[in-house]
Amino acid sequence: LKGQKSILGFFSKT
Amino acid sequence: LEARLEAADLFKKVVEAIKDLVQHCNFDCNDSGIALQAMDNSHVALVSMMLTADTFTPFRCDRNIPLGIDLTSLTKVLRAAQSSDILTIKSEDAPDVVNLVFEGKDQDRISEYDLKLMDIDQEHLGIPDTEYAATASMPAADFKRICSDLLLISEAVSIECTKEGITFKAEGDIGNGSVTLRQHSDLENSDKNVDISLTEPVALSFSLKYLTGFCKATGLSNQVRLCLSNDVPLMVEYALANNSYLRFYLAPKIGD
Repeated sequence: LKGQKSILGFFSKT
Repeated sequence: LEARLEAADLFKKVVEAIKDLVQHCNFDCNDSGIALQAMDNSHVALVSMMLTADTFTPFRCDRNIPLGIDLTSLTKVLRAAQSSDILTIKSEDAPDVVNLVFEGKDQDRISEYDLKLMDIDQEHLGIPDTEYAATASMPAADFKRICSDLLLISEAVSIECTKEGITFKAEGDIGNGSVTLRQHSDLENSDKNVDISLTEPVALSFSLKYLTGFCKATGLSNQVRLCLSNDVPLMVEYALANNSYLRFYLAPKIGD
């Protein structure tokens, strides 16, 4: 997925 | 757990809306209701569902239990429920199965299904409380139409929100397209309102494949709310009765 950010870059694991 | 819904329709629609995005997930049951949080396989989108205890009549859950469910299997079982059926979800303390009972409104038919549970080791993500720079509410059907129309032009949409309105722009090989919704209040029918609140202008790009997927929730709510801030995931919220909700979060694409 070109240019697509990951949700993990914004929400941290709890 | 014992949770009774007046109409199976709500649960059928919620599962239908998320089953293509996430396959296996835990329905976390506790005394506040039934919650679900799951990422898609690519870790691009996250779905967060809350069905509050008040959504059910009655609702009882004595202990926290995660019900690990294969949504494809759940869909097969829910096909057997008519939309107007009363749906009761039941489970024991350390369950192997979840029990679903569908009762016809006229009480002459009772269907009972046991669905095998799975042990799902799911990562739980902390979603920070965000003061979004822009929130835009609009008819859910309009949002669906815009996303599916622009998907024919491009795989990405740029969403720009200003005081004047919210603009969806797609640039593709065949040409460009854009749709602007201006803020307005429909005095006859508030479901048609477009409402924008903004602290600063926002412009972000997103994958239309995911957005059109979220629109499978359109039948759940007349209005959809988009919450945006620069460089954070978009939140797409379908508000349900009794403070229940279905929310989707989508990570942005890197802009031009």
